[in-house]
Amino acid sequence: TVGAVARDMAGHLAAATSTGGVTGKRWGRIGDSPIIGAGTWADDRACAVSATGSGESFLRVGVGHEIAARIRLSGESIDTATTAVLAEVQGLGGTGGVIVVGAGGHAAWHFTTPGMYRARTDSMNRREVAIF
Amino acid sequence: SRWSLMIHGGSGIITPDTLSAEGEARARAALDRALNAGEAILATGGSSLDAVEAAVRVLEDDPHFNAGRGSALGLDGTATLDAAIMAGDSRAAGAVAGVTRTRHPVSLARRVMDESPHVLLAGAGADAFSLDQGLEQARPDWFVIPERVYQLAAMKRDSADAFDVDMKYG
Repeated sequence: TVGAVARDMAGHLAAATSTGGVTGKRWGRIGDSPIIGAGTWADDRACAVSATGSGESFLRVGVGHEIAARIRLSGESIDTATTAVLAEVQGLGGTGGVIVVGAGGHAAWHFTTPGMYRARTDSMNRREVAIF
Repeated sequence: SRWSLMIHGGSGIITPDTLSAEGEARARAALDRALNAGEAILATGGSSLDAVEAAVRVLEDDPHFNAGRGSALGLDGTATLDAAIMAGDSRAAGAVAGVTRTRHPVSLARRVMDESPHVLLAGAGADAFSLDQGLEQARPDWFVIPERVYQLAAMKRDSADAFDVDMKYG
C-alpha cells in the first residue's frame, strides 16, 4: 500500500491511497485503502490521513475519520489522536501505520509495525526518508 | 504560504533482516522521486490534490511497493487494485476497488471524484468507467512481477492464509 497527504499554500488538505491488497486474497476482499473514512480521509477542519496495515481492523475503527474527529471535536493534537486511534486498532489485533498532515501544516507519521516506508518534505526545507 | 507533503510506501515486518541493502536503496530512491513529484506542484502554488495524486502515481509505477505495478497477487494470481483520493476543502472524494486494467488506479479514483456523481466504483464497472474516460490502460500482466508470483507460491506451499502473509509481504 502507498499513500500521500499534503497541505498546499492555500491551506487546503488532500489525501490519496493506492494498494494491491494482500497476497492470496480471495472472494473479492477489499481492505481499508479505498474506503473513505478508513484508509483515506481529508477535511480542512482537521487533517488528512492515509493508512497502511491490517485493513479489516482499520475499517472497523474508521481510522481516518476517527483521527480527524478527535482533532476537530476534542482539540487533540495530531500525535495524541493518531497514537490513540492506532492503539484502538491494536486492541482489535491489527497493526499498521498512518501519515497525517494537519490544517496548520504540521505532519506526523505513526506505526505499530517494525517498519514503514515513509518520507516527508515541506516549505521549511525539512526533508526526510526513512524505513525502519 | 506554508506547504507540506508526507508519503508512505506501506508498513509491515520491514527490518534490516527482511530488506536487503539493495532493496533499501531502491525504496529510498523511489520515495525521493515521489517527494520530488509532489514538491514540484506544491512549491509552485499547486493544489494538495494534484500533489498527492502525482506522488502516489510515482509509487504505483515502482515495483517495490504493493500498489500498481508490483502489487500483491490474489489467490488466482491476478492483481486487483484499490485506490482513493479526497479533497479537504470540499470533502469531495473518489475511490475504486477491484480494478484490473488502469495503469494508475489513483488517477481513476480522481476521475471518479471529478467526472462522476459517485464516490466509489468497483470491479468491471470501474474498469469500464476507466475506458470511457480514456485513462491509460495496462494489460493485467503489467502489474505482475516475479517476486509477487514467488510470494503467492510460498503462501500456497505453506498453506498460510492472506492474513499471515499480509504481515510478511506487506
